Amino acid sequence: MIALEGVGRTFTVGGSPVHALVDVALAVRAGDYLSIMGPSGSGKSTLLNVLGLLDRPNAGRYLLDGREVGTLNDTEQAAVRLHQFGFVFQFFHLVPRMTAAQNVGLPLTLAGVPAPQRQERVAQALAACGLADRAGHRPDQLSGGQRQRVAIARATIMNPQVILADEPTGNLDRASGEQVVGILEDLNRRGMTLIVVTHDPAVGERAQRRIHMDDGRISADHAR
Amino acid sequence: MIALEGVGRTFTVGGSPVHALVDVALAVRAGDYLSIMGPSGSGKSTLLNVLGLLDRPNAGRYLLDGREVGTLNDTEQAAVRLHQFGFVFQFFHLVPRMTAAQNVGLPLTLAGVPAPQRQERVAQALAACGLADRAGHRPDQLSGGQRQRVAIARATIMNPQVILADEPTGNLDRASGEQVVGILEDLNRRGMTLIVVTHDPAVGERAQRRIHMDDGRISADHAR
Ligand SMILES: Nc1ncnc2c1ncn2[C@@H]1O[C@H](COP(=O)(O)OP(=O)(O)OP(=O)(O)O)[C@@H](O)[C@H]1O
Ligand SMILES: Nc1ncnc2c1ncn2[C@@H]1O[C@H](COP(=O)(O)OP(=O)(O)OP(=O)(O)O)[C@@H](O)[C@H]1O
Ligand SMILES: [Mg+2]
Ligand SMILES: [Mg+2]
Repeated sequence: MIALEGVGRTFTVGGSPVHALVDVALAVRAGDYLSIMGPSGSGKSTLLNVLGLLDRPNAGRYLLDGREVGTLNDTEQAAVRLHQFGFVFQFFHLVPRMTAAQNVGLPLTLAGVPAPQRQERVAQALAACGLADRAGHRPDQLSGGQRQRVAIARATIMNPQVILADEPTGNLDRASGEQVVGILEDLNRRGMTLIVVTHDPAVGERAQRRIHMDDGRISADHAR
Repeated sequence: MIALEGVGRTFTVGGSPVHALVDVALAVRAGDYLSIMGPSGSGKSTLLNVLGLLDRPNAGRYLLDGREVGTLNDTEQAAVRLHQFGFVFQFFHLVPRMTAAQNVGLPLTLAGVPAPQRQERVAQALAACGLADRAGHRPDQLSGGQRQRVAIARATIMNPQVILADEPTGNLDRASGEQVVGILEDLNRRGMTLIVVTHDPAVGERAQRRIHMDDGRISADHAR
């Protein structure tokens, strides 16, 4: 389903290059459950952004269901992304002027789902994350971990084929973290492909397949 | 040095109140090392914001070196804050258009420290956090954990009397996290008061004194 071959991503700052991804090869099948771990700055978020079509590699190929997507233009990328990927960002990226409920329902609004159906699905998603009583709060009226859970509810509400979660438990206490991992694993059991970047070994070791990165390269790839 | 008596903080959203802090009493002596732990939404960040004079309680008293500071106006609060507190925010709050070096040096710039001295202290602080080769990067050109370390370097550069660190290791791998905790503990050994909010028990248990919060209240306060 997902095939990366010889992927490279180099950033240039003030003339000096930063090799964020170097010669990355990765094959993922539909329904797989992967974790990506590695030191700060090793390229995990950059890899997730390339997979989620939020960034383009400078080298190599990215085949999604056999189709080359690494070289699509912005509009084409956005179309593929909207229907295939749910993204949990490392820093949430919630819309500041919208309430928790409006943020969670935003993908449904963009997809044209009628209001009654949308409200029902949003209420369910917020309840599952323990945030029913914060539905009317804006992001600046929520704690760090509450914002993170709103971001997770938003990423899962469209039942995407692939969820890319970047540090989904970084701001959560143990109980909330386990609740969130439980929601993601439940979606994976129902067939969704799940790729989780994490610093927490307790989260990373739950995955069926564990990838380790160092200095932009995949240094280990273990299946259980 | 710090004395909170009967402190309360209630937020009102759409008419319904959220009691973020309820009847909080806390005494901290100069040079203490405290950790604050508790579930997501239990009031940890709100307590830190009140201590750092970034927010005001609705009830109770806040005495800093015997002086009531809970009712100061914004200008007075800012003056006390600039010279007494270093703040590591849960989401860093770096200035987007400034480089890592400019962000770290900002408190020194505001305090009127001459450029040669400032550059030397900034270079030292960045090297201590392992970011010497990212000095010219802006926040959007840094990884999550690299931004977090820039925020920590900025909070410590003025050698404040008190460091309030909100989740300082949430986005860091184990090695970087230990490096950061090491920097903070080193400053504490030299007399700085250190208050760390964390979800990571491995970090929380290093403190001399451990406070636990639940639903806006201090539910436990253990000294080793
Ligand atoms: N837009 C950018 N411009 C320049 N350099 C960048 C950019 N984005 C990332 N980098 C650099 O690329 C490297 C990889 O960054 P990335 O965000 O992928 O790391 P990461 O593994 O997610 O780290 P963390 O665990 O700290 O979040 C880092 O050294 C970073 O400084
Ligand atoms: N500006 C605000 N307006 C309304 N409610 C708020 C505001 N800030 C915080 N709250 C609410 O107050 C409670 C405490 O929030 P706080 O940010 O202190 O929690 P926390 O312990 O830091 O949580 P986390 O571990 O998730 O960061 C939460 O339930 C939150 O929804
Ligand atoms: Mg990252
Ligand atoms: Mg918080």
